[in-house]
Amino acid sequence: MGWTLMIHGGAGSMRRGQLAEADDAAGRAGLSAALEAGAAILRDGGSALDAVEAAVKVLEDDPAFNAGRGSVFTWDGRIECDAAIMDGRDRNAGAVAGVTATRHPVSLAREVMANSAHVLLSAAGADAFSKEHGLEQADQAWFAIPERRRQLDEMKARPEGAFDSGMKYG
Amino acid sequence: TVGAVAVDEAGHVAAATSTGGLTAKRWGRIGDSPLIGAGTYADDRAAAISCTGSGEHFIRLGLAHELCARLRLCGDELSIVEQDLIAELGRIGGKGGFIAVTPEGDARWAFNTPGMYRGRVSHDLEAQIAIF
Repeated sequence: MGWTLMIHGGAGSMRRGQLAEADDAAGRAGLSAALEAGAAILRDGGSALDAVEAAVKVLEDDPAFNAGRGSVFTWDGRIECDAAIMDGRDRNAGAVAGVTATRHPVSLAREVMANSAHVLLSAAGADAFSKEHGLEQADQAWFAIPERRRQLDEMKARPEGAFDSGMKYG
Repeated sequence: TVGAVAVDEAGHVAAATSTGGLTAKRWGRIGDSPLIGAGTYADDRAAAISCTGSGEHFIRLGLAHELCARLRLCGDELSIVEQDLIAELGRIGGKGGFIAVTPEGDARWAFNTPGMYRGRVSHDLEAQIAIF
């Protein structure tokens, strides 16, 4: 039996011909790094669960992608992250929504799965759970990048576009 | 939104998804990513799946669980199920895509957008990266 890892990463514009060379390169570099992080685990006989967490953590740290560092802004100018993880062996699962201060939200989701009686924690409660369980914290400045702020300003300048499908999906 | 699915040497699958959501979201809006069964699902009897796109549509379809359920209950190939579901997503106005892998190692992506940042690697396949 072999192993396989697949990943996806939302990074903004996806129109062929409109994607800047630098953005294209940044996206590809991020994907490559994430693949390698997960593949290294699987290659050594590690678990699928560890591999998906490792791959997603790399993408969360990469400002090219809309997750973790590089997340988009809410209407109120905050960054709120969501994440989930699920283990196919026993359908154990964990998830968090609206968390604001955990560097790797996917690891917080795994902590919910592994060390709580619950599946989904949200907002301030999930932030508190994160601190109590010793997850690495990060302030809002860590997550924020100028391009996402510009996108928020653009969105607020045309409030009829309350749903950003035009911006994200062309 | 970012995500990963994997099957390991023991034939176990897992899925993970993470997102900052939608630009300018309000009212405490939550999309499909943290909802088990909508944007993320894994079941060794079927597959693991992670989704990206217009989350409200993935929630309405229960897409991640739906894919796994059809594989498990109908015995269809992943290629058939993914095409059915991407068509269904489009019919209700949804945009985006997903990645899925089965315990047997079948791995596929599907999307109805101009592109999707994606990659895959396996024990017998070098890393592949694609956007469009």
